[in-house]
Amino acid sequence: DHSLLRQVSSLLRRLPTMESEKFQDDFLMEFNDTLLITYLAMFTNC
Amino acid sequence: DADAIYAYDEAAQTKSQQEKPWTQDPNYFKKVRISALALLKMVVHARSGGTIEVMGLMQGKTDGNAIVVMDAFALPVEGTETRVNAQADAYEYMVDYSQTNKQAGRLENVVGWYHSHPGYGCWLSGIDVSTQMLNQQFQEPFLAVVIDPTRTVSAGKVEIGAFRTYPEGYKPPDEPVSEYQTIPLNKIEDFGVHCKQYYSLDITYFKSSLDCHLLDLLWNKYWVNTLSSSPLLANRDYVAGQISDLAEKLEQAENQLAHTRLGSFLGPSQRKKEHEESQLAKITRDSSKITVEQVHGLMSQVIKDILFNSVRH
Amino acid sequence: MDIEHRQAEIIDHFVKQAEVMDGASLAALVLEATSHPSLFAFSEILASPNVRKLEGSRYSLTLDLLRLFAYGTWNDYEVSNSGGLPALLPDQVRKLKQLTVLTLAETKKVLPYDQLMQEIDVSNVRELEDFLINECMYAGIVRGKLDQLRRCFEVQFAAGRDLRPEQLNNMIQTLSNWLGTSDNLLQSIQEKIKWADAMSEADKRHHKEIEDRVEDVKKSL
Repeated sequence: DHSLLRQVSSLLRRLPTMESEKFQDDFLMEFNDTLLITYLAMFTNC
Repeated sequence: DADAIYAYDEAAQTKSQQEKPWTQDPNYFKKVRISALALLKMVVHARSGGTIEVMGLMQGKTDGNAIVVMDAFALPVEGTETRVNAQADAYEYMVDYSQTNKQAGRLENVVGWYHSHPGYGCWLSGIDVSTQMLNQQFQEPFLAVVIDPTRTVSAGKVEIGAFRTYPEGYKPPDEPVSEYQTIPLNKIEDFGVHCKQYYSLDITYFKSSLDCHLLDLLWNKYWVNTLSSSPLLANRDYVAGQISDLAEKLEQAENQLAHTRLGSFLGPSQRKKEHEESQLAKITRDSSKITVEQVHGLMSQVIKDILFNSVRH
Repeated sequence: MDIEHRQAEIIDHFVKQAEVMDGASLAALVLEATSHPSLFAFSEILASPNVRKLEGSRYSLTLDLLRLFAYGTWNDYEVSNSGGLPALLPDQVRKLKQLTVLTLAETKKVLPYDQLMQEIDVSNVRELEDFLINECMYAGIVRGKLDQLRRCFEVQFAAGRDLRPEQLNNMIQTLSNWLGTSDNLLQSIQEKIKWADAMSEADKRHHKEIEDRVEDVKKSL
């Protein structure tokens, strides 16, 4: 099915969606911030 | 069958109005059924208010001990805490809207009002209670609904409460406290003083076959929006507010603890209170709730990253 | 997806025509297909038996032309022009340039203006932007943003072009990679759910033990 193949090809071409370094930095920053909140919350609970 | 609820039975409504069963029992109404249309309109309207309170009216009917909300419309009123009684312009709008609805064949009457509590939970404040009591005196059956748009985003489910007030001076039997919710420190007094003057109703939702069809069509769009949004970003201010509120509560708990230590032995009344959830336990619960919502937000980000960013050609 | 819906009927039409034509009439058909404003895919026509028969015949150039529109770019045409492909009509030129933008958009998400101008033989930015807006975005084959400050075109969506047979393996490999990643993710989520359940059970047990001990101590006191 050529049409389906073309659509799959178009979809795959859009992956990976984000691969810029800046994104990775922000992502990791957000990741660590949230883990820090979790850590502090555990402290508070204790 | 699913659509039968949309038929308006005038005779039944007139009969119910004449009998007024709600005057016999303050707890007569126990359930609320809200249509998908009304829910969407109210939540979207509440969300559009940002951090300001907005209000509107609900149209519907009664069905035994349930109030059925068929539709809702916004009122040109903001900041309800200051002006919970919709002033003249809102009244004029209300009357116009209701009359036009009748002409358009929508026969439902106004059965209640809704307003938003952005970020501080679904309950009735002192002013809300007095407004609702007034409405229940003159506009029965009448319902009060409160929606928290901010927590809706944070929790990923609609934070909504439906309430009816008790008559003046009525002492409700000790009933179990409804679902626990975090009340900000600056609202705790307003919440605590009045929380016995009203009760909450069970809320269920319904949608018509046309609603189903429309929601199916919108499903993809909904998913795209969900996938491309992140509660961590959308609710940063709210979370910051929650954490600072938590810190204040901790401060207060610590002070109180110091007082009790200075105080003499615990009196029996004090000991009884201990059986209720201690303040610290509540604070722990608040803290866990904040953390869980944050971790949920983070999990969705991590899952999206793995699914859409790790594919290599 | 929309572009596929739109051109499905057109493809059907040309494929049916191709089944009852040969030689010169097929050449005219290919000319019409490669000039059609809403057609950006030619594999189905290429797969038609009558079209295949053109191989080695005196209309083999028509077949080459169709393959160019199925897989090639404007640069390919200019380079291969020395091989004697027929001169293109203005509609065909526009079509080939649109297809070139698609190919570029497939490989990169951010396309510099300079590269685009070079690839589709456009002499200035204004002309390039007009082409991208009027011939590509309005045609629905790409979606994106023109960043005039950084002089680049940010691609958000690009329709798929016809696949060369040898590209299939690569695509299958990518798809199976993606599937593998998704399966791993699902599995790890399942494991985490089991872990969380186990932890909450352990917590409850621990809580109960503590309460029992408190009771004991109270009794003994």
